[in-house]
Amino acid sequence: FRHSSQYRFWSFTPEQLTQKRIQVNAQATSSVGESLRNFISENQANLAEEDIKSIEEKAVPVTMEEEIKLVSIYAKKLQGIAQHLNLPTEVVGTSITFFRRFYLENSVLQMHPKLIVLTTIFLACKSENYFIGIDSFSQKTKRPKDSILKYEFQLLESLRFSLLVHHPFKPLHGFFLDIQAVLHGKVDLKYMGQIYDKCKKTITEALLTDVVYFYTPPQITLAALLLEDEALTTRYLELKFHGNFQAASDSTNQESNEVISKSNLTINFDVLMNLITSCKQQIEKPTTVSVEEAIAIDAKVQFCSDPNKL
Amino acid sequence: EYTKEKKVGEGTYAVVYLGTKQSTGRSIAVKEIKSSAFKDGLDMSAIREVKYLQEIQHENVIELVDIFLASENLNLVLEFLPSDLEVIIKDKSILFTPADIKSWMLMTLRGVHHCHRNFILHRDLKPNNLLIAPDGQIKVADFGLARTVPSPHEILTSNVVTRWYRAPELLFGAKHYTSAIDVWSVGVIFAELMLRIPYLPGKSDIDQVEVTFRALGTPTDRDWPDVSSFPAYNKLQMYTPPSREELRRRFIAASENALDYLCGMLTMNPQKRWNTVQCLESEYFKEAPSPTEPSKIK
Amino acid sequence: DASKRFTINDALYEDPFIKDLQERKEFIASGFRVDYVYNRVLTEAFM
Repeated sequence: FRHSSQYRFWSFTPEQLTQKRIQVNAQATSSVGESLRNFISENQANLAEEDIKSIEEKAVPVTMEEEIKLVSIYAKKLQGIAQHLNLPTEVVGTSITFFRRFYLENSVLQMHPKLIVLTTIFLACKSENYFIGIDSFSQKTKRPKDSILKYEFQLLESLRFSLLVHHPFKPLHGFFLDIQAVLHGKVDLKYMGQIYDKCKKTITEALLTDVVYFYTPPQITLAALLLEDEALTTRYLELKFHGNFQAASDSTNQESNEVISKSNLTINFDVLMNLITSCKQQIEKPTTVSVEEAIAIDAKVQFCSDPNKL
Repeated sequence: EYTKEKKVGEGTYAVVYLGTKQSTGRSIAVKEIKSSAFKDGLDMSAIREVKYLQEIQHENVIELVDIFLASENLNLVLEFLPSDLEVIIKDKSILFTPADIKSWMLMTLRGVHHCHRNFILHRDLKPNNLLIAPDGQIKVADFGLARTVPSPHEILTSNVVTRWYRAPELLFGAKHYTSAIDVWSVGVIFAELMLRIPYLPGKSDIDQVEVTFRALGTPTDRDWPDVSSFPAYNKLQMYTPPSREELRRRFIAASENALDYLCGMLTMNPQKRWNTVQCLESEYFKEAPSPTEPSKIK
Repeated sequence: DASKRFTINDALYEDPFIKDLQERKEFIASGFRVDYVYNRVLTEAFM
């Protein structure tokens, strides 16, 4: 995983992520501010006093926090469109991931999210070998072809050309199997199947949050499992890691070293539990934005990009 | 930072130039992807090259040095690799030894193994995609047909791998194949290195089936369970597999372990075919002669 | 740490979806192997 582009380019601490967003927003704010000033000076002659006043009041660059809200609104829209297109779970996940990463490199002030949503889904389909020709894609989404294709390069460049995304879905399948082995005979399979389906949904929701930048895919999976069934997940992890870790501290006992040498698991149970618990809390944190607020933010972006609308 | 000094190749979706990385003076190859060539936007081959080369850093896989957009074209900056195994095989003035072949096989398998352990299928292994660096290292190149190992239910196209190196399951139109298809290709390349002529040169997809089974025997349900369930299995000419003696005569330079290694990679049944770990750990690589040090291969 | 943090115990796995595929002719003939699937998802889980 540490060799993957996902770790090398798209893993951050919360501080780094905030810093990145502040920087992108600041850059866009200054260039929008400048273009608004130019707009006013170039149109001085035919702008009435109250026009200038309303531009200064309403065409105000959005803040970083407002950007985050607008992006998360459109990420949900994107998820809806991708699911409406009946795309496989992983393709939906990749679409969301590409979209959110794009807005770590660009501001909504430079590229309105509605312009890039379909391009993102189209590129994700290609990248995940779920190829849909532009003709049928344009037909299904009722959007002209070139409006979808024209941003493909820019999207690819903003993604830093990293297209391979590791999602928490395969780890979910892996843990589904390993839980059966570690808790053999103690888990009801039908119940496990229900957990599995619920976790898939939780994971797709998690992809809409920043946990994808702070945690590895399997950690997100374990957080989703913890969310769905804390007792089962804790029991599994204790048996899987705590036993070994416990034995390591009790070095007198010969067979415990065999346990370590056999599994040589170097994962510390307590560290892992703290980590996936904090991940779980972040997944649970609501990110809803009210419609009014969404409209207000969107209006600001529109007026900034085209003050004539005012 | 990068110059394009000499055009050295042109394909359907890209033009390749030789150039230099200005800051270091390093020779590089620039693969310029033609944006207009593909009506569906960015070409799938380009997307695959970018997607997989970004993830793989290995001595025996071509290095993606950089990527940049210039005047609406995507440019992949790759390490410069002046030759390839096809050139070596064809040029009869070049003499090479069994130790050289073993070295090329070892490096190729290391590169392919690294792809497979990252769950990436190459799907176009052939001599001219095994490039040779100035220091003699073999580098697996051209990931334009690569893809990740599919999810179990996914359906794959069998129209991959250049015909002569195409595994029998692909010839039968398999949709759920595995990394075993790459191992078959490596096996055919090994045979070609020993014979210095193409081993299974089918003139068409139909002829490829004929050529493959005439050389290695027509598979049956006994050695390849359910092979007869492939729609394309009917109307097949039945050939018996070659005896060990016949194989010895065909590959006179090959030791017993080399023949085992060849047969392991060219096992008809993909479920039984050797994987890259079995290949790398085979007796062939342990017995004399040891593989030539890459930089010493003439 | 190149060691795998899991062992494949397919006798202990109840995975109806995969088990079903394993029985299908077109999967068997294509070279489909259950241990490859398990190895893939367990590797992703323990990476």
